[in-house]
Amino acid sequence: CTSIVAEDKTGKLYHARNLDFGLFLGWDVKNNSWTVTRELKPIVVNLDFQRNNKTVFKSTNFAGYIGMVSGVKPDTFTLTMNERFSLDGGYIGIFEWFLGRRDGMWMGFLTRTVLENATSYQDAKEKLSKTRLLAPAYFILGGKNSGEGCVITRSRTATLDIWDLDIKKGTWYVVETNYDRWKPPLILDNRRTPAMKCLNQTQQENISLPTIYDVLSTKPVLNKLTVCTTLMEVHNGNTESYLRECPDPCSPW
Amino acid sequence: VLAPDPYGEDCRSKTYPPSGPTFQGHVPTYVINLDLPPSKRWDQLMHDKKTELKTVIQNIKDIANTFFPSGKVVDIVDHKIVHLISSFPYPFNEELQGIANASGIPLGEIVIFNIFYEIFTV
Repeated sequence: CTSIVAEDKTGKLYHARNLDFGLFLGWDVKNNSWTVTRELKPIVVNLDFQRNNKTVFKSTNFAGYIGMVSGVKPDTFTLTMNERFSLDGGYIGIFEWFLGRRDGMWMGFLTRTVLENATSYQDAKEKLSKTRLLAPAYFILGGKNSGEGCVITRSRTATLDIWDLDIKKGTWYVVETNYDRWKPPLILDNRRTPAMKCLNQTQQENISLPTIYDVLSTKPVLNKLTVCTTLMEVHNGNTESYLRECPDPCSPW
Repeated sequence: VLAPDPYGEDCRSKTYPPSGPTFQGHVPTYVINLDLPPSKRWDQLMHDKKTELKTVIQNIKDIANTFFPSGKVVDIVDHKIVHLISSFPYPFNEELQGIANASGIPLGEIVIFNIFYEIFTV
């Protein structure tokens, strides 16, 4: 996955992501694509969660999945989750759960709970940072005020790093793929550098959801695993999602 | 510095609004009514998408059966993982049960689909 939170010159925040999924889950030789990636596309849906006929939050989901990987709470915050691979991975959390240790939260349930119940950017940030998890993860959070944007790098038990927007120091965007920001990405899977290169080339004065869509449409940020692209704007709670295809030649991940 | 990438390209521009070969379609929108009982919230969505969801899950089962031809993994999912749901917090336990009922997909397979992230992070 690739998630981006960016702030324009007026202090307006944008949040967007490519949802990549299906690595090693079957390669379709005929169509030159990942089988599960292709089959997931028809079950991508935008969801509008309402109470008393009013929107509480919106998300882009796979039908049948009740957790959240991308969502917006209108006029409050935006949230995406990227997968973080680790040897201390979710299988240990599941094993502990089976053994009766149940003080951790399943990732999807946490993001759903945060979108449903958190009342502010800070509240969401605290819940995502402090709740014990069953699996490591990257949470990418955007707010509604200038400077409210961060990447929270989580292990199962702790927050390893929080990378905040810092406009005064020139950090007008944060971008997360599937690697810790303090380490180089896997040499065979460097989507971070191309994404940063395109964001730098775009420049802050030109940043908008359409120009972020351009970044997310550039190979290898767009790749054979990309199921959809989601664009979110916190103020009006707008979300737009588009199913994607990566025509050959295209990186398999 | 970018490492040589045979699949890389110059930064794209003017790709929005989406069209052309990298755009495969729009995404439908559904309302999930949180005022409904958890077991009923997903009925409409499952009514519309159960066939496509079954295809995805069947494919994952086929892959599992390729690596474990005895069928034991799928058997564990269908008959053992299902018990995990009793340990899930409300309303998620009831929502998952509702999805299984509405789609006709075994509950264990719905549970696995919902904890796939935790399994996959290794």
